[in-house]
Amino acid sequence: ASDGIFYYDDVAQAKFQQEKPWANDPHYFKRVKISALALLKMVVHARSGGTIEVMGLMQGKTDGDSIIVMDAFALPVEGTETRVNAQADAYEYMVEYSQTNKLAGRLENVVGWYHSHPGYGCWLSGIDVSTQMLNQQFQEPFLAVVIDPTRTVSAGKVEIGAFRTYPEGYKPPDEPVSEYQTIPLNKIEDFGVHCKQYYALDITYFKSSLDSHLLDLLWNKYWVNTLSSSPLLGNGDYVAGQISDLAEKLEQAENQLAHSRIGGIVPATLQKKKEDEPQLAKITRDSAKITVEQVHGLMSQVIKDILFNSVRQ
Amino acid sequence: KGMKKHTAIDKWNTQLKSLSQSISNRVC
Amino acid sequence: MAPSSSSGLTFKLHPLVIVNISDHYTRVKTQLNPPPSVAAASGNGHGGDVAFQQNPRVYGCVIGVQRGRTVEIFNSFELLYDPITDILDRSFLEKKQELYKKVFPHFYILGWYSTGSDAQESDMHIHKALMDINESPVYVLLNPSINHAQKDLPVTIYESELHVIDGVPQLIFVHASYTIETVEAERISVDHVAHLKPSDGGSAATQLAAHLTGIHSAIKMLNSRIRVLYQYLVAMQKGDIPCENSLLRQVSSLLRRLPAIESERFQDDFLMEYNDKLLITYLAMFTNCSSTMNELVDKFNTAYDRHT
Repeated sequence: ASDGIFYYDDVAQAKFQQEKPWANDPHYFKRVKISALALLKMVVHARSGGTIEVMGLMQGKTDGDSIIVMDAFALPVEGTETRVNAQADAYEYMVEYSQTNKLAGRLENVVGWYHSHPGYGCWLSGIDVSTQMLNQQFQEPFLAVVIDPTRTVSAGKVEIGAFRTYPEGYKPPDEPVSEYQTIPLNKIEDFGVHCKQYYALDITYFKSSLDSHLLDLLWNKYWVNTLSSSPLLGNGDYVAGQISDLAEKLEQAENQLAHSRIGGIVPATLQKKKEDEPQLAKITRDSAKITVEQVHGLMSQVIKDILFNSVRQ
Repeated sequence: KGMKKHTAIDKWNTQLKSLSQSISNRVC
Repeated sequence: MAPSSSSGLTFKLHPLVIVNISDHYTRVKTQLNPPPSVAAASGNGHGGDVAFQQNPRVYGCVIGVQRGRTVEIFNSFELLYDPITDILDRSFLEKKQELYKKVFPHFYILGWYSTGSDAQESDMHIHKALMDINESPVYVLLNPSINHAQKDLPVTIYESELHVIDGVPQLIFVHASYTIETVEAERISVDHVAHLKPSDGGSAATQLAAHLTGIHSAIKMLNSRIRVLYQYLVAMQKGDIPCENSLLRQVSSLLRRLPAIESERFQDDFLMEYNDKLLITYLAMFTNCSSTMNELVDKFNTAYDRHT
C-alpha cells in the first residue's frame, strides 16, 4: 500500500491540470512530499558543486494540496544567483532529458526546480523570486527547493526549504511564520527585501517498502562511515566565514547601540513579530548555533579518541 | 593551518570587548 | 560460475545507486500493478502473466570513476531493453550517456545493472554488448524480494572472466566483493531518509540527542561485531571449532594497529581543535552574557527614565 504513491495516474493528473485549483488561491499548495531518491540526488548534486550554486529540476505530480517530488535531475547550469531564469541556458538539455526519461518509464512531468545556496541558508533571493514567479506564470504547478549543502554537512542534518511565490502585488492576509535561520550580513538585505514575496511549504519524505528494507540493511555497512566521519574536517573555511560574519554583525549591533537611546529593545507589549527581536539576541542565537555544531563535532572526536587511542597492549 | 579561523575568532573577541565597553558606558 | 573474482579490483558502491535501482524497480512494478483503487476505477484486472508483473526486470547503466585498481560506482541511469535483439537499446544508451556527460563530465560508464535473484545466462549477451564501451564492465544485480531474515545487502557485483570450460574459453560471471562508500552529504541524507528525521531545527536538546544517538548506534554495531569475534576466538581456544590461522593473523594485526594514532603531531592538532572549540564556546557564552547585560541596562534605564 505504501508503494501506491509511485503509481502515476496520467488521467487524474490531466484532470487536475485542467481544473487549476491553484489559480484562485495563491496559498493553495501547502505540502511537499519528497522521495528518498530525489532527496539523495539533490543533496549529492548540491554538494558536488562545492561553493558554486548548481541547479536541477524535479519531476513529480500533485495530490490535492501536496506536490509530490518523485525524482530529480541535474542541469548543466552553474551560478544560479548571477541571472534570472538561469535554467534558460539548459532548455535543450531539459527537453531531451525529459523525453528520454519518459521513454524509460519516468512518466511524471517537471514540477519544480532546485538549486543550492552553499553556506548561506535556505531562502529565496531576489533573482530566485523573479525566476520562480516566471515559472509560476507559465509552468504551474511549480515548486522551488533550496538546499544548503555546506550547512547540511556542518549541522549533520539536511538543510532544505521548499517555497512558492505569491503573485505580483499580492499581500498575504497573515504574515508567514518562518523558522529563524542565520543569514550572512552580505545577504541580509536581499533576504529581507523579498522574504514576504513567498511562503514555505511543509516538507515530508517518503520511501518505498524496498527502499526501507535496503536502507535498514545499508546501515549494516555505512555505520563505519558514520563513526569515521567528522563534521569538523572539510568545513573549516565555512566555520571561519561564519565566525567572521558574526564579528561583523557584532560591530553593526554595537554601532546601533551607540546611536540609539534604547539599546535595540522593543517593549514586550509592542513586540508584534519575531523580527522585533533585538539584534544582539539574534547574534546570540547565531553564536549558539555555531558553538553547538562545533561542540557536537568535538564530542564525536573525543569519543573516538577514547575508543581507539586509549587502548594499550 | 587554521589561520583563517583564528583570525575570525580574534575579530570576534575584539568586537566583544568593544561591545562590553559600550554596554558598560550606558550604565552610567 | 566461479566463486570470486581474481582481478584484484576494489569496488566501492554508493547508496545512491542502490536507491536508484530500487526506485526504478518499484516504479515499473507499480505501473504494471496499479493500486486497487485505480485498477477498480479503470476496470483493469491483472490478467494472466502475474508472475512477470510481480517481479519485472529493470535495466540500467552504472557510472562512476576508476582510479587505478579502485572502481567507484557513484550513480546510475535507466535504460531500455530491446527484447528482439536481447540487449540494451544502444541508441538510447548513447543519448543518455551524452546527457550525463554534460552534468557529470568525470563519470564513465562502468557497467550495467538489473534486478533478479541470480545472474542469468542471457545476461552475458548484454554484458558482452557493453564491452566496446568498457573493456571490463561490471554487472550490479539487486534482488528485490524483501526478506526480513537476511542481514546482508541483496546486491551482488559481478565481473566477467575468461575461463576455459571443457576446453572452450568462455566468459563467465564471477562474484566481486565491494564496500559501501559514501560522501558526507550522501551519508547524512541516507540517514535522514532512513530514520525520517524532521528537517526543521528542533531544540538544541533534540539536535544533541539525534547526534549522540547516531554515534551510539554506530558504536553499538562495532561492539556487537567485536563480541561476535571474541566469542568465535574463545570457542577456538576451547577447541569447539577448528583453529583458523588466517583469522588469528588478521585479529592479531588489527589489535596491533591500536592505538589508531599516537603521534605527537596528532596530539598537537587534536588539542588545538579541542582548545579552539572551548574558546568558541567561551566567546559564545560572553556574547550571550553581553546580550543579557544589554537588556538589563535598557530595562534599568527605562525604569529610571535615564537617557544616554
